[in-house]
Amino acid sequence: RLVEQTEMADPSACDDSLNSHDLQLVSKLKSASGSCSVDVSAMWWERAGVKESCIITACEYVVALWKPLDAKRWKKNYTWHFKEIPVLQIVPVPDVCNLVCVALGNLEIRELRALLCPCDDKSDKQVLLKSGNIEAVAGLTKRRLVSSSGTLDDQQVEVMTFAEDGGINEKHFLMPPEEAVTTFAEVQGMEETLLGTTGMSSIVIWNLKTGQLLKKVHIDESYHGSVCHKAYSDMGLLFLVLNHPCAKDGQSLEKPVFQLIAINPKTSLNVGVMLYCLPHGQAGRFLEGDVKDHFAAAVLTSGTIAIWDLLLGHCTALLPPVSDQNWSFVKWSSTDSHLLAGQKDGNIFVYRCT
Amino acid sequence: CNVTDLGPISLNWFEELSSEAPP
Repeated sequence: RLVEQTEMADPSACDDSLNSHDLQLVSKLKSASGSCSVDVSAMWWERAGVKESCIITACEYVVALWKPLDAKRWKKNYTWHFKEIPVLQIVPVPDVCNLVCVALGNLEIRELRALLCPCDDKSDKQVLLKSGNIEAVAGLTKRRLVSSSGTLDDQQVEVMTFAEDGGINEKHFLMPPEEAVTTFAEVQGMEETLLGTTGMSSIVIWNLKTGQLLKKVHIDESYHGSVCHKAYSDMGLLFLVLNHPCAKDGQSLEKPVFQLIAINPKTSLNVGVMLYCLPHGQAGRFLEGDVKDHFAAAVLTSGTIAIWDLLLGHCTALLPPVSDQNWSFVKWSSTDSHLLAGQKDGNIFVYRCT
Repeated sequence: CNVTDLGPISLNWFEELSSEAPP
């Protein structure tokens, strides 16, 4: 059987594309599917008691699992194919092995499916979890998946819990707010606290265990459309890292890409704490991005990837387009310290952050 | 910014809001 394998990365060939020594090119995964690449993620795959960090790539109609051959090479080990509805995004679920979820749809999510890594490498195993008008989805700790669906008058916010075999163990609903929930974020270190952002510039807070809607906090209209990439609680306040909508772009010399806001959940009062801006001379606005621990990465409209150390408060690395191709998405690996950067034509570059 | 402008702070906000919110 012809095995599709990664190209060996040649870091010296890419040195000129980096202006920071914080990122080291490890490998390049080349998808041969020919369709547009849409997302990348990492997951754990356990077999015969051995747990390996694998990479998941998604093109429009194909999702592929790449298994490590050694520290620098990955082999495409398995693919799942979709015929009617294209893949919109990978939805990683923390705390699970051998399972990843995907959202399918054209402009909006129409289906959520669980993809199971087959033991015999042959059978295409996928389970339809939910279908309909799905607005938002996120994987949560403790093997949970949350989604919002339906119309505003009949909105459902549902939490599913996965069993060991990938089936659904339990489902329960959270009290819906009177606004459409557009994104979710778990509060770091608080497994029973869930945040949602709404289309009306509100942050809603749930108790995941009881399903109670604890609070709806209206934030400034200027945050409209922002996604919460990270949330944590400290000294009685909630801190949220949002991408900056940049509505006032051009009016200011500062070019904010991410921002930190603080919310007092007791009073609903909130305030902007910090802006994470582009270095002087850099152009572009936030297209998409990801935050892990205290590092934030964003693909900019200029095609460059920029990385911030949220503790230092400034941009620490810039990754311009490689081979004249703009970056289209970027993700932090949830299983190791790799940065996964993708281009539309299916190239995925794996960088190690040093 | 000044986070002291955000009103009285409670370290147990999650438990307090859970006891106040409708079930």
